Amino acid sequence: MNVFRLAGDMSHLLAIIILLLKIWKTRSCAGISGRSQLLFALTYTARYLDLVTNWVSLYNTVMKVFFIATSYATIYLMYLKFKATYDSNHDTFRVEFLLLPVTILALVLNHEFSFMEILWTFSIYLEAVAILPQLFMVSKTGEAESITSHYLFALGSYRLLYIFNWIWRYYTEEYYDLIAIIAGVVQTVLYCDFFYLYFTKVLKGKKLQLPA
Amino acid sequence: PEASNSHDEL
Repeated sequence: MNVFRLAGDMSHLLAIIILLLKIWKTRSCAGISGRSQLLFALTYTARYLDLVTNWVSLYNTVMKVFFIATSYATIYLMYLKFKATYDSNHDTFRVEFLLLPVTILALVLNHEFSFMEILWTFSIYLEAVAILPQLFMVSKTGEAESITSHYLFALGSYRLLYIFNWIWRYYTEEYYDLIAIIAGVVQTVLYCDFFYLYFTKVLKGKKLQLPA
Repeated sequence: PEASNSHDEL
Protein backbone atom coordinates (compact mmCIF):
# COMPACT_ATOMS: atom_id res chain seq x y z
CA MET A 1 0.00 0.00 0.00
CA ASN A 2 1.23 3.51 -0.76
CA VAL A 3 -0.12 7.01 -0.29
CA PHE A 4 -1.31 7.28 -3.90
CA ARG A 5 -3.29 4.05 -3.78
CA LEU A 6 -4.79 4.96 -0.39
CA ALA A 7 -5.71 8.43 -1.66
CA GLY A 8 -7.20 6.81 -4.76
CA ASP A 9 -9.33 4.42 -2.73
CA MET A 10 -10.45 7.26 -0.45
CA SER A 11 -11.36 9.37 -3.50
CA HIS A 12 -13.34 6.45 -4.86
CA LEU A 13 -15.05 6.00 -1.50
CA LEU A 14 -15.81 9.74 -1.38
CA ALA A 15 -17.32 9.67 -4.86
CA ILE A 16 -19.69 6.87 -3.91
CA ILE A 17 -20.67 8.59 -0.66
CA ILE A 18 -21.28 11.90 -2.48
CA LEU A 19 -23.51 10.12 -4.98
CA LEU A 20 -25.50 8.26 -2.32
CA LEU A 21 -25.90 11.46 -0.28
CA LYS A 22 -27.02 13.41 -3.35
CA ILE A 23 -29.69 10.86 -4.20
CA TRP A 24 -30.77 10.34 -0.59
CA LYS A 25 -30.84 14.04 0.46
CA THR A 26 -32.45 15.39 -2.69
CA ARG A 27 -34.57 12.22 -3.00
CA SER A 28 -33.77 12.46 -6.67
CA CYS A 29 -31.38 10.91 -9.15
CA ALA A 30 -31.85 13.61 -11.75
CA GLY A 31 -28.77 14.00 -13.90
CA ILE A 32 -27.33 10.65 -12.86
CA SER A 33 -26.88 7.92 -15.45
CA GLY A 34 -28.42 4.67 -14.25
CA ARG A 35 -26.64 2.89 -17.08
CA SER A 36 -23.24 3.91 -15.76
CA GLN A 37 -24.26 2.76 -12.30
CA LEU A 38 -25.29 -0.61 -13.73
CA LEU A 39 -21.90 -0.89 -15.45
CA PHE A 40 -20.13 -0.05 -12.18
CA ALA A 41 -22.11 -2.70 -10.31
CA LEU A 42 -21.16 -5.22 -13.01
CA THR A 43 -17.53 -4.08 -12.80
CA TYR A 44 -17.28 -4.60 -9.04
CA THR A 45 -19.22 -7.85 -9.10
CA ALA A 46 -16.90 -9.30 -11.75
CA ARG A 47 -13.76 -8.01 -10.05
CA TYR A 48 -14.56 -8.81 -6.44
CA LEU A 49 -15.77 -12.38 -6.79
CA ASP A 50 -12.32 -13.25 -5.42
CA LEU A 51 -13.70 -12.05 -2.09
CA VAL A 52 -14.62 -15.65 -1.46
CA THR A 53 -11.50 -17.26 -2.90
CA ASN A 54 -8.44 -15.33 -1.77
CA TRP A 55 -7.78 -13.10 1.24
CA VAL A 56 -5.54 -10.07 0.73
CA SER A 57 -6.17 -7.99 3.86
CA LEU A 58 -8.96 -6.72 6.09
CA TYR A 59 -8.81 -3.36 4.33
CA ASN A 60 -9.09 -5.05 0.92
CA THR A 61 -12.06 -7.16 2.00
CA VAL A 62 -13.90 -4.33 3.76
CA MET A 63 -13.51 -2.01 0.76
CA LYS A 64 -14.67 -4.67 -1.71
CA VAL A 65 -17.78 -5.38 0.35
CA PHE A 66 -18.43 -1.65 0.60
CA PHE A 67 -18.05 -1.04 -3.15
CA ILE A 68 -20.31 -3.93 -4.06
CA ALA A 69 -22.93 -3.04 -1.45
CA THR A 70 -23.04 0.66 -2.37
CA SER A 71 -23.13 0.01 -6.11
CA TYR A 72 -26.24 -2.13 -5.66
CA ALA A 73 -27.71 0.32 -3.16
CA THR A 74 -27.33 3.07 -5.76
CA ILE A 75 -29.13 0.96 -8.35
CA TYR A 76 -31.91 0.21 -5.86
CA LEU A 77 -32.31 3.93 -5.16
CA MET A 78 -32.28 4.83 -8.85
CA TYR A 79 -34.38 2.11 -10.38
CA LEU A 80 -36.73 1.38 -7.51
CA LYS A 81 -37.02 3.87 -4.67
CA PHE A 82 -36.61 7.10 -6.63
CA LYS A 83 -37.50 5.63 -10.00
CA ALA A 84 -39.84 8.53 -10.76
CA THR A 85 -36.88 10.95 -10.75
CA TYR A 86 -34.73 8.83 -13.05
CA ASP A 87 -34.20 10.76 -16.29
CA SER A 88 -34.35 7.85 -18.74
CA ASN A 89 -34.90 10.18 -21.71
CA HIS A 90 -31.37 11.52 -21.41
CA ASP A 91 -29.75 8.28 -20.25
CA THR A 92 -29.65 6.65 -23.64
CA PHE A 93 -26.02 5.62 -24.24
CA ARG A 94 -25.96 2.22 -26.01
CA VAL A 95 -24.11 0.16 -23.37
CA GLU A 96 -24.07 -2.86 -25.68
CA PHE A 97 -21.46 -0.90 -27.69
CA LEU A 98 -19.31 -1.05 -24.58
CA LEU A 99 -20.08 -4.52 -23.27
CA LEU A 100 -19.39 -6.39 -26.49
CA PRO A 101 -15.91 -4.98 -27.26
CA VAL A 102 -14.93 -5.20 -23.61
CA THR A 103 -15.98 -8.84 -23.44
CA ILE A 104 -14.12 -9.73 -26.62
CA LEU A 105 -11.02 -7.84 -25.50
CA ALA A 106 -11.08 -9.60 -22.12
CA LEU A 107 -11.20 -12.97 -23.86
CA VAL A 108 -8.36 -12.08 -26.20
CA LEU A 109 -6.08 -9.83 -24.14
CA ASN A 110 -5.54 -11.17 -20.63
CA HIS A 111 -2.80 -12.47 -18.34
CA GLU A 112 -4.25 -15.98 -18.13
CA PHE A 113 -7.16 -17.68 -19.81
CA SER A 114 -8.90 -18.70 -16.60
CA PHE A 115 -12.41 -17.90 -15.42
CA MET A 116 -11.43 -15.60 -12.56
CA GLU A 117 -8.68 -13.88 -14.53
CA ILE A 118 -10.94 -13.20 -17.50
CA LEU A 119 -13.60 -11.80 -15.15
CA TRP A 120 -10.97 -9.56 -13.59
CA THR A 121 -9.77 -8.42 -17.03
CA PHE A 122 -13.36 -7.83 -18.17
CA SER A 123 -13.95 -5.68 -15.06
CA ILE A 124 -10.78 -3.66 -15.68
CA TYR A 125 -11.72 -2.91 -19.29
CA LEU A 126 -15.36 -2.23 -18.38
CA GLU A 127 -14.46 0.18 -15.59
CA ALA A 128 -12.39 2.19 -18.08
CA VAL A 129 -15.49 3.01 -20.15
CA ALA A 130 -18.27 2.69 -17.56
CA ILE A 131 -18.45 6.46 -17.08
CA LEU A 132 -19.26 7.10 -20.75
CA PRO A 133 -23.06 6.91 -20.34
CA GLN A 134 -22.78 9.45 -17.51
CA LEU A 135 -20.57 11.84 -19.49
CA PHE A 136 -22.86 11.36 -22.49
CA MET A 137 -25.89 12.23 -20.32
CA VAL A 138 -24.20 15.38 -19.01
CA SER A 139 -23.40 16.45 -22.57
CA LYS A 140 -26.97 15.69 -23.63
CA THR A 141 -28.60 17.63 -20.80
CA GLY A 142 -25.92 20.30 -21.35
CA GLU A 143 -25.32 20.77 -17.64
CA ALA A 144 -24.83 19.00 -14.32
CA GLU A 145 -25.61 19.91 -10.71
CA SER A 146 -22.57 20.95 -8.71
CA ILE A 147 -22.89 17.90 -6.45
CA THR A 148 -22.83 15.67 -9.53
CA SER A 149 -19.71 17.48 -10.72
CA HIS A 150 -18.02 16.83 -7.37
CA TYR A 151 -19.00 13.17 -7.66
CA LEU A 152 -17.43 12.98 -11.12
CA PHE A 153 -14.30 14.81 -9.96
CA ALA A 154 -13.77 12.38 -7.08
CA LEU A 155 -14.47 9.40 -9.33
CA GLY A 156 -12.11 10.64 -12.04
CA SER A 157 -9.39 11.43 -9.50
CA TYR A 158 -9.45 7.91 -8.08
CA ARG A 159 -7.98 6.25 -11.16
CA LEU A 160 -5.65 9.22 -11.79
CA LEU A 161 -4.21 8.62 -8.31
CA TYR A 162 -3.93 4.92 -9.15
CA ILE A 163 -1.69 5.86 -12.09
CA PHE A 164 0.69 7.53 -9.61
CA ASN A 165 0.41 4.38 -7.49
CA TRP A 166 1.49 2.23 -10.49
CA ILE A 167 4.44 4.54 -11.18
CA TRP A 168 5.40 4.36 -7.51
CA ARG A 169 5.09 0.54 -7.44
CA TYR A 170 7.11 0.22 -10.64
CA TYR A 171 10.05 2.12 -9.16
CA THR A 172 9.83 0.71 -5.66
CA GLU A 173 8.65 -2.86 -6.18
CA GLU A 174 9.31 -3.35 -9.89
CA TYR A 175 5.64 -4.33 -10.05
CA TYR A 176 3.50 -3.41 -13.01
CA ASP A 177 0.32 -4.68 -14.64
CA LEU A 178 0.00 -3.37 -18.16
CA ILE A 179 -3.68 -4.26 -18.48
CA ALA A 180 -4.59 -2.23 -15.39
CA ILE A 181 -2.25 0.61 -16.38
CA ILE A 182 -3.45 1.02 -19.96
CA ALA A 183 -7.11 0.74 -18.96
CA GLY A 184 -6.50 3.19 -16.12
CA VAL A 185 -4.93 5.70 -18.49
CA VAL A 186 -7.86 5.39 -20.91
CA GLN A 187 -10.30 5.78 -18.01
CA THR A 188 -8.56 8.93 -16.80
CA VAL A 189 -8.23 10.44 -20.27
CA LEU A 190 -12.00 10.16 -20.71
CA TYR A 191 -12.37 12.61 -17.80
CA CYS A 192 -9.98 15.21 -19.23
CA ASP A 193 -12.55 17.57 -20.72
CA PHE A 194 -14.67 17.19 -17.61
CA PHE A 195 -11.65 18.01 -15.41
CA TYR A 196 -11.05 21.11 -17.55
CA LEU A 197 -14.64 22.27 -17.11
CA TYR A 198 -14.55 21.40 -13.42
CA PHE A 199 -11.49 23.56 -12.76
CA THR A 200 -12.52 26.43 -15.00
CA LYS A 201 -16.20 26.56 -14.03
CA VAL A 202 -17.40 24.57 -11.07
CA LEU A 203 -14.54 25.65 -8.81
CA LYS A 204 -15.40 29.27 -9.68
CA GLY A 205 -18.91 28.75 -8.43
CA LYS A 206 -20.44 28.46 -11.85
CA LYS A 207 -22.68 25.63 -12.94
CA LEU A 208 -21.14 22.96 -15.12
CA GLN A 209 -22.47 24.00 -18.52
CA LEU A 210 -21.38 22.04 -21.55
CA PRO A 211 -21.53 23.72 -24.94
CA ALA A 212 -24.68 22.00 -26.18
CA PRO B 1 8.19 -9.14 -12.00
CA GLU B 2 5.02 -8.77 -14.01
CA ALA B 3 1.84 -8.92 -11.94
CA SER B 4 0.96 -12.34 -10.69
CA ASN B 5 -2.65 -13.31 -11.14
CA SER B 6 -3.55 -12.63 -7.56
CA HIS B 7 -4.60 -9.01 -7.71
CA ASP B 8 -3.94 -7.14 -4.53
CA GLU B 9 -5.41 -3.83 -5.71
CA LEU B 10 -9.06 -2.83 -5.54
